[in-house]
Amino acid sequence: MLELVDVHKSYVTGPVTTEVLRGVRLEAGRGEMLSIMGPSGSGKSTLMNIIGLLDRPTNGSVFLKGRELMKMSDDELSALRNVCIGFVFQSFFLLPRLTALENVSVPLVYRKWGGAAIRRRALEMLEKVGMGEHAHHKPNQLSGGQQQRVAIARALAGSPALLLADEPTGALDADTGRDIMALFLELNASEEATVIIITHDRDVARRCARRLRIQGGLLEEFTETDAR
Amino acid sequence: MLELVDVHKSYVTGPVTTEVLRGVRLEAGRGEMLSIMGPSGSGKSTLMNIIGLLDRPTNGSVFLKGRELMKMSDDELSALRNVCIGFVFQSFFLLPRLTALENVSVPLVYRKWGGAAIRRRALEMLEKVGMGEHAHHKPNQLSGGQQQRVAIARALAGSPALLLADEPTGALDADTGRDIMALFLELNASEEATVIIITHDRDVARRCARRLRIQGGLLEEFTETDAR
Ligand SMILES: Nc1ncnc2c1ncn2[C@@H]1O[C@H](COP(=O)(O)OP(=O)(O)OP(=O)(O)O)[C@@H](O)[C@H]1O
Ligand SMILES: Nc1ncnc2c1ncn2[C@@H]1O[C@H](COP(=O)(O)OP(=O)(O)OP(=O)(O)O)[C@@H](O)[C@H]1O
Ligand SMILES: [Mg+2]
Ligand SMILES: [Mg+2]
Repeated sequence: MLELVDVHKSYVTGPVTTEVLRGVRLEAGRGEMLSIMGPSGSGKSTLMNIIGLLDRPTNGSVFLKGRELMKMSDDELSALRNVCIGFVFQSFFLLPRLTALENVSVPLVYRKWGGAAIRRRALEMLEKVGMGEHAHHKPNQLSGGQQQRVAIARALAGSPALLLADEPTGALDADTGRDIMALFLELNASEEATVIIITHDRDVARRCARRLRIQGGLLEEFTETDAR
Repeated sequence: MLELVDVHKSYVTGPVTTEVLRGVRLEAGRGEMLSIMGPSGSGKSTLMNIIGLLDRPTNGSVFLKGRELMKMSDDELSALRNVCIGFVFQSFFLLPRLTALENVSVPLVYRKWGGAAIRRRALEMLEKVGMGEHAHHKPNQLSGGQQQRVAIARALAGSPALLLADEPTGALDADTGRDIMALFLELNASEEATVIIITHDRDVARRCARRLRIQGGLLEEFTETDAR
């Protein structure tokens, strides 16, 4: 499904080049569920943007469904992303002028679903995340955790083959966070989606079969006995 | 220091009125440290905006340093807020065009400090939150947790009498979160600041002498034996 081969990423800020990813290797197959932890500023969101075809690595190769990222045009990347990948961004990135329902509808519009099917599915997803009664609220009429749940509904709406969730429970109380993890597990089990969750929450990480950590610009698997 | 008497807050969305706060009562003296927990959407940020004089209640009274909020003009509110209160917002609200250093400088500019003193203090605060080497980065060049720490540095820069922190560790790994709590405890101890922390993190809540919970639009104290 997904493979990263010796991925490097550097940022240039004025005269300074900062190497954030230093030769990341990863393989993730269909139906796998992974968590990625690591200190603040260690490169998790950077990595997620590359996996999600939102950014290109400085060096290295990314393969999604056997196709290599570096050989695609921007249009091909965009098309693949829109069909295959669901994102829960760390900052949510809801469209401020759209209601919750309209925000959740966006990936379905990109997938060229019909209007009635869009509406039905978007409302179903909002109800799954406990947000059905806020469907007509705009983001500035929602709490932080409510916005996060709208973002989650949006990510799940198209039943993506690959779900990338960057700190999806950070703004949620423990009970609501558990409800969300149950939705991710359901997508993983019923659709064989590959699910990658970036998280600072050990409870969330434990519920993933594979646990990885990013440190010093590299990605490594770790087991519970390694945890500090 | 702070008193809320029978505070109500409702939002009107089209034809629907939602009553979020239903008669909140609170007293907090100098040097106290409180945490507030509650489910997503229960009214915590709403309450914080009222305590912080950023919004007015629908009914009820708020007193800060003996002065009643409802009797103040907007200019008086603004002046009191700028001098007394430090905010860590749930969404950070960094100014996107300013560097980290310039963002942290803003409350000091409002307090009419001189340029060299501003610079010194802003850099000191950034170093305290582990962000000294990112002083010249803009928010879009920083990770989520790095942005959060810049927001924290900004809140602490003017040694506020009242610190309001809305989910201040949500985007941070456990070690960094502990470092931040140590800074809050230091402000509380050395300056006798009143510190109110909204949090979903039980470890953070436990470190506060008083623990409150918002539920059903009301605020109640709870003890560890009440926790589920
Ligand atoms: N501007 C607004 N217009 C209408 N409703 C609003 C507005 N702001 C907040 N609300 C509603 O008020 C309720 C409380 O919101 P608030 O942001 O205080 O919750 P919260 O406890 O901080 O939640 P979270 O833990 O998710 O941040 C929510 O149901 C929300 O939808
Ligand atoms: N556009 C950019 N320009 C310059 N540096 C950047 C840029 N984006 C990120 N960085 C830097 O790259 C590093 C990694 O950022 P990234 O957002 O991937 O971290 P993260 O692991 O997601 O952290 P967090 O847990 O705080 O969200 C950070 O030190 C950050 O300052
Ligand atoms: Mg991040
Ligand atoms: Mg909130």
